[in-house]
Amino acid sequence: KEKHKILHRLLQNSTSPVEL
Amino acid sequence: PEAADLRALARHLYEAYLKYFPLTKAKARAILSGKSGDNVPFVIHDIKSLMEGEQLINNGQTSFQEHNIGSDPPDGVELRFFYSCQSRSAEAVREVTEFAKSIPGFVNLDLNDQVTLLKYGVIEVLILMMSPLMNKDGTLISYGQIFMTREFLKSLRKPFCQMLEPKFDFSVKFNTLELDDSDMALFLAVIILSGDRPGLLNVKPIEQLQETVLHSLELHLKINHPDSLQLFAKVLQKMTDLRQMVTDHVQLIQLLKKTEVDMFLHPLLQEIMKDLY
Repeated sequence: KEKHKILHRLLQNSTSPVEL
Repeated sequence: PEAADLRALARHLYEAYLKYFPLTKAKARAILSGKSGDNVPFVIHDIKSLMEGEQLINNGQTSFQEHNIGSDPPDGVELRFFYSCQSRSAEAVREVTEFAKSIPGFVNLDLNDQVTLLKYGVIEVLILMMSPLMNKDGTLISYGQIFMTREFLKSLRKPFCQMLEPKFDFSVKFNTLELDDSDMALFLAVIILSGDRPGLLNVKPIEQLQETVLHSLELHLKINHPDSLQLFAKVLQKMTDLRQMVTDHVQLIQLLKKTEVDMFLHPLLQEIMKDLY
């Protein structure tokens, strides 16, 4: 899970471009 | 009733595609063929026009500087342009993720499998989605505001000049199939729902979802392209080329990491490419 934390975050909520 | 369900699925995915992807094939082709009214792209064909266009590139998307507060933008036109591409790619990964979530049943899959499907599918999807933006002479970038010539890209130093050339070759061939945005929406979903990605925990439900989307795509292509023989089979064959291109692309990025000492790779793209193939 740690290895793909941004993907996890993108899947679980809508992340704005700035947060990327 | 089954056919009606498949048609409804095609409509649903097309609507999601229009919602999440800002530059459709219809818009891109209008721009490329000069039929978009005042919407004439700025052409980058040499270093001078690149410098002028850089302002536009960075207005159209989050710039490199915003991602690296405190670090100076690196020297060299190639690296600067490469960072712009990375920013746009990271944003595109977000768009593809939102699209994936709109595929019926996707969010009910095991979360780890959702991650795996995106990790392995997203670069294939991004490369495929470049096709509508490309013709044999160049590509639209920055949401269609800029047209960058193929010759200019080929003139960049190695290995930057090698990054897009295979995508042009693929796109020119793929574009002869003349898929429209509604066809693309279904094809993207088929790619995302590949049950043979390494490390998947629960393959069966993924294959079932893909099977339904495949039926929907087959029916949709028959209705949308009644005169195009074997189009379904031809479209599916492209999946092999896409996988090969991703492998080659990731290898080039690994090479860049070794040769460009100062190179910064976007954390999201790092996550995706790490241990990919």
